[in-house]
Amino acid sequence: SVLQKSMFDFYQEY
Amino acid sequence: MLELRLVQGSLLKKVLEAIKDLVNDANFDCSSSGFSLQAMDSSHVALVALLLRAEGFEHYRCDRNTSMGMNLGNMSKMLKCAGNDDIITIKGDDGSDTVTFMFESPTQDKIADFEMKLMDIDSEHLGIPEAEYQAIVTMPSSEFARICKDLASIGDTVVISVTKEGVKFSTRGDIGTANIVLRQNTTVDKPEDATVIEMNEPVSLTFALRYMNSFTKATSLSNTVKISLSSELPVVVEYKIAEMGYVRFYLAPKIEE
Repeated sequence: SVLQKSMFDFYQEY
Repeated sequence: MLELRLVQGSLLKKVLEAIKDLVNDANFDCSSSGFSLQAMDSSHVALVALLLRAEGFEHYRCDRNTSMGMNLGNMSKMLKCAGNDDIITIKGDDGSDTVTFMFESPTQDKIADFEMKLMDIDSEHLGIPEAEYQAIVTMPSSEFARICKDLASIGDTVVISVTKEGVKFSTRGDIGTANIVLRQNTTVDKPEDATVIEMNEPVSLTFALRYMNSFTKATSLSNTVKISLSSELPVVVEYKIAEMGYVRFYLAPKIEE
């Protein structure tokens, strides 16, 4: 299956 | 108090058209260095970062850092009332729950004030560090828009692969498959027509075409687009705004599991 990553998988909230 | 006077008001109109379908509400941040925005789409798959540097405005006054929450659909409705040649001034007072857009015709014979209600927006702000990318493709923005539109009629996703042969855009759907390869081409009359491929390592990533097509609404802001790819990062699709800054779109890839 193909999973759509989200921005939170790559960048930290601040 | 803030007062930002932009002689080329059409730039702001174009910026809104480029981002309003991706993001509903956003905080515009105003500081001494410029007018900026960072916002994600509702599913947190894509992010837009806008910067309009203070030096790009004819007059730029921002007494203290301010964040103004705006509904981009409503802001777009107001900016559509400005003529393409109009000078646009954004005005705000400390503590006010409104922002004013003033439109002046080039000959100063028509002056309009539109006051818009601000909103409280609780938005997440992400730290996006500078990164080394495996490949950076710079190409005519109209060509990129054409490719995304064409591929979306065949499939839902695009695989962007950069090798030493060039950059390949591929899709597949129920009716078949499509592959478009662009080779580096710098022997053009105008520099903005060039396709330049800077590759440190080959890279191949899959993205939703729906988002890519949304990003291409920024095409009128710049003749060229810069696409930065790395296997561990979202793609960055950047449209430079002449002399002023940029609109950058970040899109998280799809991963095979």
